[in-house]
Amino acid sequence: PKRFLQTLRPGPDPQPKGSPQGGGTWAFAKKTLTWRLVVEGYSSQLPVDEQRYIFHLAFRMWSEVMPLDFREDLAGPAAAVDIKLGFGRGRHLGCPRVFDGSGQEFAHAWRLGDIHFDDDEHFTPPTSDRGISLLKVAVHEIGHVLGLPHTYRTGSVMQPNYLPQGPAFELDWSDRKAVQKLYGSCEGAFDTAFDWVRREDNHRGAGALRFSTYFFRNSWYWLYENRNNRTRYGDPIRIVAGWKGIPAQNIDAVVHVWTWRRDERYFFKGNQYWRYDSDKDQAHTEDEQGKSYPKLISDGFPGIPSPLDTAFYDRRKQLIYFFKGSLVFAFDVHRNRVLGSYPKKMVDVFPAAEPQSHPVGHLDAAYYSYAHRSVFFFKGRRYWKVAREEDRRRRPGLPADGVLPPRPISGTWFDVCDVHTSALSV
Amino acid sequence: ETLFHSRDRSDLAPWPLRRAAPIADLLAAQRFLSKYGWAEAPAGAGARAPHAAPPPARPAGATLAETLRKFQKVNALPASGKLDAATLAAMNRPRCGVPDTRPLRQATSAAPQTRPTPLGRRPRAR
Repeated sequence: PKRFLQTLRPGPDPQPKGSPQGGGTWAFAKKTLTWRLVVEGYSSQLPVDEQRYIFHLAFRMWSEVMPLDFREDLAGPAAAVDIKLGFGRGRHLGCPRVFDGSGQEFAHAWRLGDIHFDDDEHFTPPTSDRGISLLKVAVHEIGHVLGLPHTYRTGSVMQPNYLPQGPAFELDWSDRKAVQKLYGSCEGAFDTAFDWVRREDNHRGAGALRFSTYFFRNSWYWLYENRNNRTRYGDPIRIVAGWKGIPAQNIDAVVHVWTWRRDERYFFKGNQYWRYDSDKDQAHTEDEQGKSYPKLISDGFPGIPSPLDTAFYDRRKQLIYFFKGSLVFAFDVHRNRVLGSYPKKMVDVFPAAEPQSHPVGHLDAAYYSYAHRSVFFFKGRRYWKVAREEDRRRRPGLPADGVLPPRPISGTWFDVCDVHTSALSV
Repeated sequence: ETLFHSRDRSDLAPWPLRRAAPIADLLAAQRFLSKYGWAEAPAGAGARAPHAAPPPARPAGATLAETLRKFQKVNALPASGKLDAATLAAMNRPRCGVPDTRPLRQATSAAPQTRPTPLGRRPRAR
């Protein structure tokens, strides 16, 4: 008997008894599920490493949109593996359901966690435009293991029939919401969040300013596509892979000082800071005077304590607001010093719009969003928006820089999900 | 071990490519419909483990026509209730072996609306 069955729990949408295994009455209650391509179930069509890589990718695609993650288990006892995958022909792998040969049925999955592929089918890697994409079939069958039934909705990966598609196939909005209905949305605190502004020249040489939104947590990060309400496909990525010369993990704050004459981007961690060269896409190694980075925060930003909780740059006031504990420091970038009346309590500078509704201090991130044209304070799973003039016109009683009641981060920035650390390189 | 079932291990030898028997007649179509959950389970089936469940009865007569209409509808075929060439072709398409539990769930159901990518483009490769 599979011990992990004890970890199953009823899903939120009970179905009538007797429904076949495609229904979604049960969901895994574990955070990390293990999987294995069984040795006796290797396909004769593709190299074993390629089969395993495709399954790695298929599991990763699901973990990118849900709070579960998946780890390949090659060493433990087979009975402890949650999901076993294998290829077979006709009567196969001790399964009571016989495959029919080439054509028609190409795979099936049991809600107990096993997935079988018909090795009489011509399974092909994601790069091929022929045969049946093993990746797409694997993603579909993993969907069944997770508790999703078939649907005929256009664009869903859970359609029962195989539809040939280009190599760039992904889980769409509805598939994501379907699995999140069973397992919930991805939640969790971030280290920092920021928009990165770039200048792009078009073919006529005219420049346009564009911004990209980034979320950082531990040693990885996501690019968030605001127009698509999701992260970039394939994220998260390791920080070291995308940001050269800055610390590999646990960034405290990112600040973009942007005035008519200045365009400087800083990363803060501990008692140090780095300046980043956006054109060369790497951290500066030294400043104009030849002094090397990283530098001490106390040298570059006198009066600012460290380590910080977070910081953001207010372009209108031309101040950097640094946060530590329940205090906020307003730093004048022109005079290079803290304003005389600071530090102040955060609740005084950014008062609560409603009683008992304020993060108070120890923020995770302070984030100015160009998409929303607002400042957000992140703490834990929630955010507080700082009221802007438009909000105050609608609600005249709101205090200046007032902090609105909290909301879940996952309800505004969707599907910012961790993957298992072993999957970060997939 | 490499799994085998025959005494003489002949099932280990590479098989000539087997093709699935085409669904070409009424009996095969009935089997298809019951196999993939389009037919009602027999009375008293209760809750069983999937691999122990007896196959549902094959639909016939008026029930068959109604079942075919449902199948045709979700597969964007004319809902004639008759086993025509287009319906047989749909049954012969490559598919997952898991039964279709909710055959009436269509694209316009209560499922959340898909948010389109800009200009209806396909997703960019990751």
